[in-house]
Amino acid sequence: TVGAVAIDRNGNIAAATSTGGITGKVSGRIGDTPLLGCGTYADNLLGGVSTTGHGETIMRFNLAQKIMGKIRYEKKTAQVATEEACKEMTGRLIGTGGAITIDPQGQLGIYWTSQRMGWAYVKSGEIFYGIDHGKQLKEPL
Amino acid sequence: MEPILIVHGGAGNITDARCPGKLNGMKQALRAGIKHLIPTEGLSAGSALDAVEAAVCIMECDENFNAGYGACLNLEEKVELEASIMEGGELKAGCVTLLHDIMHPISVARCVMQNTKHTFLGGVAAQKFALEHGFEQLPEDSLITEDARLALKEFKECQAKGLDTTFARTELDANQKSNEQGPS
Repeated sequence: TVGAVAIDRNGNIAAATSTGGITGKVSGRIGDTPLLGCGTYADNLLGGVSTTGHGETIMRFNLAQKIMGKIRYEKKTAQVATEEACKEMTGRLIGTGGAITIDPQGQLGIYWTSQRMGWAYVKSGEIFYGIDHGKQLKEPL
Repeated sequence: MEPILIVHGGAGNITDARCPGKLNGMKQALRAGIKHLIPTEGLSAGSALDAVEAAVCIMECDENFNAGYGACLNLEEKVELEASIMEGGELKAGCVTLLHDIMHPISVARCVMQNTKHTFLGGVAAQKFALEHGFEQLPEDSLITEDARLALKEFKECQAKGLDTTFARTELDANQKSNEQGPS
């Protein structure tokens, strides 16, 4: 699965996610990626999210919408909302996954409960990126 | 507001061997997408929607990612693709599922959002819609990579041994060093 979330200079937020699903899925199986509020969500008032991981887990938990809810109702930052929602999902359903989030203030949220998640963002002419917990790399755009 | 673009390249038990390809692919996606957010000479700034579509398109072409070229295989050794895109102003969105042999499902999803009164198309109708709107139907199975075949072969071997495959791998880890059936 691949995904992107952006906020432009006018504060417009967009999110996009694309996938081949999971290896060995039954033909006809639909995952979280095309489901709004699960694989993808964007609202200029709340933020934008793209998720990845075990699709059945993410769609049953409504991961993207849970992150939006934490930002809206619990006033959590993008990072705290993303981290808490991923942990709650795995705590409750065992399956793992991750998400990237941008809130209306341009704050970022990056978290995953899987072993690894590839992530990268560009800000002020620099690329920040990583794939393992606790490791961040940087290079000029 | 300072424009920002963030991408992910998938989550799961990604093997060491696949890390460099993913990291490089994501950086390429950022470089392609950010052009739509920051005006460069002669090019006016696009929109967040253009930026996320451009970034995802780059990764759909890259076999290091489970999307487009290099996508996972289903039990029938076929690629079935799905995507969604959404903008936060009017909450417009486009979603597609069960596409096959089309390189950019994300662009088909955007086409659904911008050219129909609907939000979600799936299956044969979605495939027909894509072809009617100028998307190329690639030769059958041309999106399949050797890694994907190996990952499916390994998955079937695990199934045959009666190992739990509930959390089928979301990432191709055909060259996973250990045979552990990692979650998700």
